Amino acid sequence: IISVFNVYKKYRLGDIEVPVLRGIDLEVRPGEFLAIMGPSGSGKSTLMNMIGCLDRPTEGKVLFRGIDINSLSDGELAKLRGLEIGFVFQTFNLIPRLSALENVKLPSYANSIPGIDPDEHARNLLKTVGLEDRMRHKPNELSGGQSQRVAIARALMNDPALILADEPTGNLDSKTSLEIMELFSELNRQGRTIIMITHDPEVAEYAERVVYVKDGLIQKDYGDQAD
Amino acid sequence: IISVFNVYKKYRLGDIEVPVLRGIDLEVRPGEFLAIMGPSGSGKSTLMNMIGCLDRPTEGKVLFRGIDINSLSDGELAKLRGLEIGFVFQTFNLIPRLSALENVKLPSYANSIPGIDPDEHARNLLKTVGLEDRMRHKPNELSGGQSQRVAIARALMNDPALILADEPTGNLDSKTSLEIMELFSELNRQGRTIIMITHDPEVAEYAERVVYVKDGLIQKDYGDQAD
Ligand SMILES: Nc1ncnc2c1ncn2[C@@H]1O[C@H](COP(=O)(O)OP(=O)(O)OP(=O)(O)O)[C@@H](O)[C@H]1O
Ligand SMILES: Nc1ncnc2c1ncn2[C@@H]1O[C@H](COP(=O)(O)OP(=O)(O)OP(=O)(O)O)[C@@H](O)[C@H]1O
Ligand SMILES: [Mg+2]
Ligand SMILES: [Mg+2]
Repeated sequence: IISVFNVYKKYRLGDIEVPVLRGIDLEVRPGEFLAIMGPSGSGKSTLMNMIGCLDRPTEGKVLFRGIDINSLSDGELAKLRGLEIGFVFQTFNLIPRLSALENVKLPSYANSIPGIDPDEHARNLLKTVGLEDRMRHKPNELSGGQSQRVAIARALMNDPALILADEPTGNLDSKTSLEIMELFSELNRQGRTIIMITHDPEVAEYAERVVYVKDGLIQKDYGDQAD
Repeated sequence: IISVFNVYKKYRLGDIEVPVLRGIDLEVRPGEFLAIMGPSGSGKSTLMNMIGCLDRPTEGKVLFRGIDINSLSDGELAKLRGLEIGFVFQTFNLIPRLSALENVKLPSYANSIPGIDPDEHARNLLKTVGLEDRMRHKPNELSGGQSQRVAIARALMNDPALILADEPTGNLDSKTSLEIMELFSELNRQGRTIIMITHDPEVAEYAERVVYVKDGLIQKDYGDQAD
């Protein structure tokens, strides 16, 4: 579903060039459950932005279902993301003036799914992540872990084929983390592809394949069905 | 150094009252290393805001070195915090348009310590947390774990007697987490009081005492020297 070919990402900071991704090759099959691990600053979130079509590589190619994302306009990329990809951001990126419920419903305004009532669906998702009695709270009226769960529910709103989760349990206690991982396992069993960045080895256990990133390169790849 | 007597915190959301802290009693001795654990949404960050004099209880008392914080004006409270308390926030709270270095130096502008060059001290702190080559980056040019480490360095800028850290390793890989915990242990050995919220049992191991919070109350207290 995702192919990353020799991808480089370099940032420019004034007159200095900051190389972040230095030639990443990665193939992810439909229905795979992949964990990405590695040191802080090694390039995991940057790689996920490439995979999630939120950013373009400096060099190399990213294919989504065989389509080169560089051949798509920004508008076409946004449409693709809205329909196909659910993103849980490392820093949540919730809208401060909207309630938890309104934050979760947001993806349905651009791309609504026929036959699903967005309000009912959003409420169900919030119940599933344990936030039934926090739906009216705004992000500054929620705990860190509650905000994280709103971000997770929002990512699932449009029933995406590909779920990208960047440190989805970083602010959750063990019990709640495992509940979220059971949810992801169930979504994966139903056929969705899940790519998850995590620092927690117990969370990575839920994945069938683990890729280690270090200094902008893939160091190890365990459990790749292609091997 | 900190005494919390029968503290309640209730929020008002429209016409509904949200009880968060329901009668917390806690005494923390100078030089103690205390970990606070508990489920997401149980009230840990809210309790830390009370202890850190960033918020006032709805009922009950908080004493800082025997002074009732409710007897101090907002200005006096701010001065006390600036001199005595270093706070690592769960969501970092970095200033977006300032570089990592400038973010770390920020506490020294309100309260500078005689004999210390803020620029040199800030650079040393950033080196200590492994960000020597990220000093000029702004928060949106840093990874999640790098931003977290800038927040940690900033908390240490004024050499505070009390360090409050809310999930300080949530975005860090195991190796970097342990480096931060070694740093905290060293600061504690030098006499500073450390109160740390964490979801990670391995991180809690570095503390000498662990308090469990659930539904706004303290459920368990292990390792309390007073017992
Ligand atoms: N301004 C507010 N208005 C209403 N409720 C609030 C407000 N701020 C926090 N809360 C509620 O207070 C409860 C405790 O929040 P707190 O941030 O202390 O939890 P926590 O234990 O730190 O959780 P986490 O581990 O997820 O960070 C939560 O249920 C939250 O919804
Ligand atoms: N806009 C930018 N300009 C310059 N450098 C950047 C920019 N964005 C990210 N970086 C750098 O890219 C590197 C990788 O960042 P990334 O967020 O991908 O790391 P990460 O592996 O997700 O780390 P963490 O585990 O801490 O979240 C970091 O060293 C960071 O400083
Ligand atoms: Mg990251
Ligand atoms: Mg919290």
